[in-house]
Amino acid sequence: KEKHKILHRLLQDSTSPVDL
Amino acid sequence: SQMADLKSLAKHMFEAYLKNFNMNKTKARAILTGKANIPPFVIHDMETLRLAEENLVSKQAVNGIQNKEAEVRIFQRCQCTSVETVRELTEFAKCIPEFINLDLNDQVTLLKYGVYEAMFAMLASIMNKDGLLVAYGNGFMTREFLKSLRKPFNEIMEPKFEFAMKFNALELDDSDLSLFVAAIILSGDRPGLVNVSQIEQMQETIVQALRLHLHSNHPDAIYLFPKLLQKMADLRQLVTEHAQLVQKIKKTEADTFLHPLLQEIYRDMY
Repeated sequence: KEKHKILHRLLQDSTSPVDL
Repeated sequence: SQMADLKSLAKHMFEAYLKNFNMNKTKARAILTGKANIPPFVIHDMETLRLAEENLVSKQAVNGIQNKEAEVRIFQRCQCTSVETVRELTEFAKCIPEFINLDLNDQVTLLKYGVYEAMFAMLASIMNKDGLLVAYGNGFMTREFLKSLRKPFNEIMEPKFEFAMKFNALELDDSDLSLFVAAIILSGDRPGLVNVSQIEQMQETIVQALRLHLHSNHPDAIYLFPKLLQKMADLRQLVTEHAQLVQKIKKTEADTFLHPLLQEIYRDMY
């Protein structure tokens, strides 16, 4: 789960920001 | 009644596709064929690249990369687009019936392995034989310019152009692509999946909807469906080679930075 925490977050919360 | 269900599924996926992706083939083709109000700014050398960087893209996104080599700057901007597309694909996947009811780890696995295949299939929409749209369709970067970059950066896009030219010959539209992308995501043979049969059943339904939709949308293209299944296999190969190239760049190019989301996707991929 820790290995893919951003994907997990994107799946659960579409509003979470992912910036470069 | 089963046919009506498949038709309504096709409609649903098309709507989800239009809603979630900022760019689509209809918009891209209008720009590429000169039907847009403002033609895209053509990036064909270092000077036009600089001009585009100054005028087309937001200054916020370039933090820390302004002084880097052109190849590195282009690579970093490609990553920005990839990250944004992964976000869009995740939202699109959530619209596939039953997807959000799958085991969360399986959802992650399907995205991990599916997003790049889906991305390269959709990338064809913004490409022609001479180049590709960038900066939300405001720019057009030529294939020759990308080929003129130094090694290994000049090797990134050429295989995608070669795939895109063959893929675009099939003349799919956005409604076809929406089902094709959903079918890619729902691949039951991704490593580590728990509920394989559930995913296979979901993919079977999407594939049936795709077959029916192609039949009515392209009545004269009798081998289109089997050709598309072959493209799914070609995309896997394309992604495998891309992942290897990215690993090579990460090892040999000290100045490049790989976004944490993309790192997650590439780690232990193939």
